[in-house]
Order: sequence, then C-alpha cells, then structure tokens
Amino acid sequence: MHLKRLEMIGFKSFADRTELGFVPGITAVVGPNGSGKSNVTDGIRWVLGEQSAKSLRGSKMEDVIFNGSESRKPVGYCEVSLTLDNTDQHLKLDYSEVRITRRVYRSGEGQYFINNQPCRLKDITELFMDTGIGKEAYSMIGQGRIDDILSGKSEDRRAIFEEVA
Amino acid sequence: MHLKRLEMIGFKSFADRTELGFVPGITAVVGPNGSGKSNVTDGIRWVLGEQSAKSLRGSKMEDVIFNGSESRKPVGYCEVSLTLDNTDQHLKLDYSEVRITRRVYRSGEGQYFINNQPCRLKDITELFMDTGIGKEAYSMIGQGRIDDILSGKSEDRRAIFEEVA
Amino acid sequence: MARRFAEGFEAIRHEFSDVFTEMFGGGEADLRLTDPDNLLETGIEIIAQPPGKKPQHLNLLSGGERALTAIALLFAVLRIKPVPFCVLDEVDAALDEANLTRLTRFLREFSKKTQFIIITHRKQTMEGADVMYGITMEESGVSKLVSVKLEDYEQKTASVAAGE
Amino acid sequence: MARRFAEGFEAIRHEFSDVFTEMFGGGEADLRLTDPDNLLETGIEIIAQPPGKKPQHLNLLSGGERALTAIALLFAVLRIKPVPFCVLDEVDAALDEANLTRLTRFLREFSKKTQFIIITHRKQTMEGADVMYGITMEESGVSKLVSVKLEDYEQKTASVAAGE
Ligand SMILES: Nc1ncnc2c1ncn2[C@@H]1O[C@H](COP(=O)(O)OP(=O)(O)OP(=O)(O)O)[C@@H](O)[C@H]1O
Ligand SMILES: Nc1ncnc2c1ncn2[C@@H]1O[C@H](COP(=O)(O)OP(=O)(O)OP(=O)(O)O)[C@@H](O)[C@H]1O
Ligand SMILES: [Mg+2]
Ligand SMILES: [Mg+2]
Repeated sequence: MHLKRLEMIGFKSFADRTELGFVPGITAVVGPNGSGKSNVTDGIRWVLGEQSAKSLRGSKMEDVIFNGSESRKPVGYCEVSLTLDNTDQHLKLDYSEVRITRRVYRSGEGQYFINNQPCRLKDITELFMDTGIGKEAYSMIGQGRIDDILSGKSEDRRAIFEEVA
Repeated sequence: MHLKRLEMIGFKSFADRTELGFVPGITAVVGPNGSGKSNVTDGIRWVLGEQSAKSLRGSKMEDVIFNGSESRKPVGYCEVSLTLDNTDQHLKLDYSEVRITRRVYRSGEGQYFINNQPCRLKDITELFMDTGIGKEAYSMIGQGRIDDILSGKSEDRRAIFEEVA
Repeated sequence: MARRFAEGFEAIRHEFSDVFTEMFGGGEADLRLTDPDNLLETGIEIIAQPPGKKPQHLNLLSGGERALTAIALLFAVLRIKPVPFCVLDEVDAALDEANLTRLTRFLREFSKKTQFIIITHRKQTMEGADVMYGITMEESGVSKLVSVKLEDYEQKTASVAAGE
Repeated sequence: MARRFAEGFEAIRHEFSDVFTEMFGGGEADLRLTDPDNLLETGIEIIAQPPGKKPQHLNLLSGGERALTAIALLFAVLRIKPVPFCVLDEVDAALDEANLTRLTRFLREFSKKTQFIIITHRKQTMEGADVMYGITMEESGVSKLVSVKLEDYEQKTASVAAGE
C-alpha cells in the first residue's frame, strides 16, 4: 500500500488548489524557509484525523484555514484529500483505491468522506487504527521532533513499542 | 574586550591539552558529528562558573572529566583556562589580561584561579555578573536552543530584558 | 498482552542493535527495560555507544549522534512492523556529510518496502530521492508547487546566495 | 527599577523591529508587554510578520522563520547592550541559503563590536569567518584540534561523501 496523491485547497498557506503526486519510493520536498513544506506534513496529519490543534502548530482548529496574506483575502473553508493505493487490502475496505477527504468551515463544522461517501471522523480514525499510519514518532516525524524519543521519560517511549506489540 | 584563548585538558572529550586561539572577529568551529565542537562551548560555560550539570548536558558535575574511550583510560581531573584581553577594563580588575582557570577532581573538589591566584567560585561569577558574559540566550546559544526564547512563556523572556535594564 | 509487548520489545531490541552499528559505521547500542517484572508499566532505557567511545548517558551524546540514534530506533521499528509510508520533516538537519551518506543509503534500502516523503534542505538527501517537488511562495503568502530538478535547484540556490 | 526595565524594553523593541525587517528582507515585527501596568512581572509578547504574510501566532511560523526571529531578537539586544563575545552553536541549522546569506552579512557587521565563536556545518557561515578551526577524533573518543582551510574542508567532506 502507498500514497498516490495529496490534494489541498485553502489549507494553511495553500490557498489555491494544489495536487502532489507521490511515487512508491522516495519523494523529496524542498524549498525556502516558510514556503509551506511542513504545511504539507500538517495536511497529511489533518486529513488522517488529527484532532489536536497543537500538533498542527495552531492554537485552534480554525488555524488550518488559509487566513489571508498581503495579496489575498482569507477563505471560508479548507479541504484536503489523500488518495491511497489499497490493492493489497492493507486497509479493511473493499476498494483498491481509497480517497479520504476532510473539510472544515470557519464555523467549526467539519465534513468527512471516504471515496466521496460522507462519513464520520470516527470512521477515518478507526480505518487507520493499528496500521501505524499518521502516528508521530512512528510513521511521521515532525520538524525538530527527532529528538523527542530520546529526551522523553523512559515510560513515554512505550507508545511506539506498544504500537508494534 | 575579547577572548584571546581557551585551554582545556581532561575536559569531556578533550583528553589531551588543547589550545584554541580566538581572533577579534569571527571564529568558526567545524567538524564531524560527535567530534567535540559543542564540548568547546561547554568548556567556556564551565570555566565561567556554570554550576548546573544539566546545562553542560551531564547528570553530575563529574561528567565533565574525560571518562575514557576505547583507546584511553579515564583521567582524574580536568582543567580549563580562558584568557581575555581586558585592555578596555571591561572587567573590574586592574589587569590588561585576565586568565580564569577552573579545575575539578573526581572527588568533587574544585579549584579556581584568576591570573594564577587561587580564588573562590564566587569571585569568578561576580567578576562576570552584569556583563552578560556566559548568559544563555544572550551571549551563548546552545545547540538546538535557538527556539527557546520563542517557545517559552512570555514571563520567562524577562531574563534577557532585565539583563539589559 | 504483556507477552506480546515482551516479544515486540525483544524483536526491536535486536534490530536496533544492528541498525545502530550500521548507521554509525561501528559502535554498539542496546535497549533495556527499566522494570522487567512489570511489563505493563516498564519504561525503556536506551544505551548508545558510538564507535570508539565508552557507553555513556544519552545526554552527553552530540546533537548529530542523538539524531542518528533516534533514526536508528525508528528504522528498527520499521523492520519489525513496516508502515506503508513515512513522512520525515528535516530529520537530517543535524547530520554531517558522512552520516548523511549512510542515512541516504538506509532510506534507499527501506524504500523498497516503505514509501518515504522527506522534507529536506540537504543536497545529499535530494540526490537520493526518486522525485523532487519544490514549494515556493511567488505570490506573497500563498504556497505553490513547482516541479524541480536537482541541477536547477542547485543553480537557483547558488544564484540566490551569490546575487544578494 | 521598573523605569529602567521600561526604557530597556523600548530600546530593544525599536531595534528588534529594524533588525527583523533587515534579516527577513521585508516584513514587520514588534514586542508588546502583556501587562503594561505591572512592569515588575509583565511578560513580553513577540509579534512577527514575515514579508508578504499576515501577522500570526508565532507557532504557525516555519522552523526557519522562528530561528531567524529569535536571532533577530538576540541581535537587537546586542545593539542595545553589546556583549564582548557571543558563542553560537549551530543556530544556522534551519536556515535556507537566502536567509543564511543575510545572517552572515549581519554577523560580519556585528563582529566589528562583538567577537563571535560560531559552531556550524554550513558552508556559507564558514565562508564568512575570519578563522576556522576543525575538531576531529582521529584517535577514538579523543578530540583533537586541527587548523583547516575552507577548500580543504570542502574537499575532505566531498571525498567522505563520495568514498563510502
Ligand atoms: N492558516 C494559514 N493561513 C495562511 N498562512 C499560514 C497559515 N498557517 C500557516 N501559514 C504560514 O505558512 C508558513 C509556514 O509554512 P511551513 O511551516 O510549511 O514552512 P516550511 O517550508 O516548512 O519552512 P522551513 O524550511 O523554515 O521549515 C508560515 O509563514 C505561516 O505563516
Ligand atoms: N566526560 C567525557 N569523557 C569522554 N567523552 C565525552 C565526555 N563528555 C562527552 N563526551 C563525548 O563527546 C562527544 C560529544 O561531543 P560534542 O557534543 O562536542 O559533539 P559535536 O562536535 O558538537 O557534534 P555535533 O555536530 O553532532 O553537534 C560525545 O560523543 C560524548 O560521548
Ligand atoms: Mg518546515
Ligand atoms: Mg554539537
């Protein structure tokens, strides 16, 4: 199983619709400071069901919606879709391709879709539970976070080991 | 006023006597991971009177003494000397050159010298008080610590401002 | 439950020791349970000994040695329970050229089973990638995706550096 | 006491705004007291707006933007109350080439009044130095000082990278 593409619109600094296609091997993302690279990581976390604004570097969930720049007004909602190749049925769904979509409006109202079928946030998080996907320090390491596993208490490290057990 | 040279023996990975001469402008220190660059910074902090083992990445003060390697036995003490050009009398001492020396034995017994005259730790820390010298986030920024001033509480930032006031 | 934890722990411990020695080009590492009689609550201690050095407290290790140790632990876990994709955001920031070379070799090896998305500023990491995307902000405050080849990227950053 | 704090604060605030705009090649920044009526306990809020962007919470800034903002604050303080020497350990790790160029230019400027000792892995920072020392561990676990020229360092790291 692997990621096929990420589509974002209105997500953080990605005001315009952006599509990244991934290859099965190694995809490098490069660019100047503040250009939006880590925002791509946040986008992936968010669409997989991240519920902590802090993990997305915000103070409230509304912070993920493009809030304007010198040249642009803020927008009213944002949407991210992640498409996965599920030919090996790694996800317990009877589809060879799975597209997860999450949308949120400034009101806080959120919408979720699996292959364009409306669903609940719960359906998305349960789909990825026990796959390790989206877990910090296991399948995602945030900027500046590589040291966490060493600097934490020895009890805090259990999380990764329990994920594997 | 500026630093003239740093001499270390038995300090952390500097088992052998090492002398670094500084220029008034910019001195760059380079080398592979784990070679001892940050240990040089620790040496400067320590000779200026650092009392927290944690600020020197250790768990006890004895951790600054070279504790051996595959090729060498541990040593019984370490000593660091920092020589400063004091022609502008920035330090309240009637010398145009000031040499601070600190030595510690495994027993924990410490010795301190100013221009080779024995003194107390207190004499060294008071000499540099209010000069800003040796202060983290002001005249010294440790590895990975540049973000501290931003990530701390707004009250914690007072330290630098009070230093200036 | 406790037994599965014990088995998982032993497996990762074995891999961690291997991966560490490969990543560092030498040295040894180990994992230990702080409370082996209480598997449901025990912590895990990490012992890391870079080549030529004595085992010492993790805190005394250098920034780059710590980063590499953490990466070795991650890779050990991936060997036991592979994850379909892994997103790494500037994990190579603290590494010198030699360690970076070993890391990119490891990524190449692992990428046969795991898809990697790597954010980086380091040229060697870019050279190890199959595909490279550039993110820019031509319009102020708005991110834009551009496809970018390594030679163009190098030329561009060199001209930025020179031209100012 | 409170008045000296207020004066010091105003002075740093003014410099921070200047230095930030120079370091970022644009944008604005400010410092604000969280409790202006209680100068003995007030905290200090940092507002940073990189060029082309709207002012936002510090946490939303990128890793490189945060590093540069912190450096700008440090330099603002140095302008008000210079310190004889300043030791910086890999503060340039998160910066891209363009920001690195501006940083080295600032260091050059400040080094007229302040002596800098800079630990770095970045070539541009090395190019900006007056003198460069190399630290190595030829003998395992024992640090050794070697004098090093930039061209030799580049050649050596390139061969390390290629030769493995
Ligand atoms: N909701 C939002 N609306 C508009 N811009 C935003 C929003 N959230 C974050 N940003 C902007 O996105 C930028 C941060 O992007 P990001 O962290 O992805 O940078 P980066 O490319 O990873 O940079 P670095 O190399 O420094 O780590 C910041 O300048 C921030 O102001
Ligand atoms: N008391 C000691 N005796 C012997 N070796 C020590 C002692 N204290 C620290 N070290 C060793 O010094 C090394 C760390 O050096 P240092 O932190 O200066 O590296 P560095 O050159 O800054 O590397 P990096 O580029 O990764 O930051 C570690 O490998 C550590 O084991
Ligand atoms: Mg980033
Ligand atoms: Mg270091």
